[in-house]
Amino acid sequence: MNIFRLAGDMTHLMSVLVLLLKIHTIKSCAGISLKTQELYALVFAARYLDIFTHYYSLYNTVMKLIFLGSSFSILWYMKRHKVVRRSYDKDQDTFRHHFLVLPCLVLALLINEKFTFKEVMWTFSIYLEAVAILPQLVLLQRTRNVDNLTGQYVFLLGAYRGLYIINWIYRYFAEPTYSTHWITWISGLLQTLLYADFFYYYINSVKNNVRLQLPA
Amino acid sequence: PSHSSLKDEL
Repeated sequence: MNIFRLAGDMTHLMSVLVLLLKIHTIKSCAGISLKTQELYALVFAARYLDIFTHYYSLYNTVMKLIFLGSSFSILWYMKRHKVVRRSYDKDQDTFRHHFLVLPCLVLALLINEKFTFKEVMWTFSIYLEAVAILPQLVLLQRTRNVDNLTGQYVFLLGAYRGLYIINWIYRYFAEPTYSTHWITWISGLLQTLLYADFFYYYINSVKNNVRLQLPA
Repeated sequence: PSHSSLKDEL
């Protein structure tokens, strides 16, 4: 475990807590894409299949439980909670995210490190996480006005991915047994690039202290 | 295993 990895996990944890805080305190999920949240829940479900079979560390297991618990409780809030679900704008959140799931599954069946159920599901979760933010970014473009918490949520998600890339670079040089992991590296890099333009507009809006406006 | 794995990551 290195500082970049820990910072990445903490940033990721912050992003889900910011989202839960927003939904729980102001009882609204305006501007949040349910499709992205569904994809994230699927990412965690497919990636953490080994949670009960392989014990790495207490930290690892606790964080997996937190990410699983938070992503499914966000789904519950947005779909079941009588007040919160009324603020979900399904007319705007129209990204056909089913079209993302199947290609990722097919790709995981074709390109993986080992053709076993768990390895294919893990690889599927890596590919799916790379594109999971798309419905949310499309929704932000549509709703144009991005409220602070939503902006912070997406920013923290992008920062977590960026820190993971630095973590991989650090591990490559620091750990002698560390070998190449092209699937994870390329997928993680593409995922982080998706945030690039959002970062540009977000940082500008923070610098100029104006509301975040994404170009149409 | 000889090579490290990324399964210890989240």
